[in-house]
Amino acid sequence: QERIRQNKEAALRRLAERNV
Amino acid sequence: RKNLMSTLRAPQSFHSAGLGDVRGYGGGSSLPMNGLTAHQSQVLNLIKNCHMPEGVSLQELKSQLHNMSMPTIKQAVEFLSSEGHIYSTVDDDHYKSTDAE
Repeated sequence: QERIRQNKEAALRRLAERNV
Repeated sequence: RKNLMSTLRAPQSFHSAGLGDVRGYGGGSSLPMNGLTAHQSQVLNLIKNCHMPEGVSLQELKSQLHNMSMPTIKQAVEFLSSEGHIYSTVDDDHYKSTDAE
């Protein structure tokens, strides 16, 4: 599902921001 | 004399071993690990270990985390979601881990 993929990408972005 | 020593020691070591086991299992519940509380990392671990396509539901988390109430689980899930460790899938009750690839 498209929504799930978007949720996952948003979560990965948040995680990446955290790890900077 | 040797006999007396061993009978005195045996119950002591038995007791401390038992205590150690309990502590090791439930472990330091208020000590944060890698920035997460014990509750949060328990929830994260359960979600990581689930390989269902739709992720883990809050009900499944509740049924496996007997020491946590539903509001506590929801709080942990919200925190983990805001940090990017997990994300919701089919609905807001199902979550998957981002680092389970």
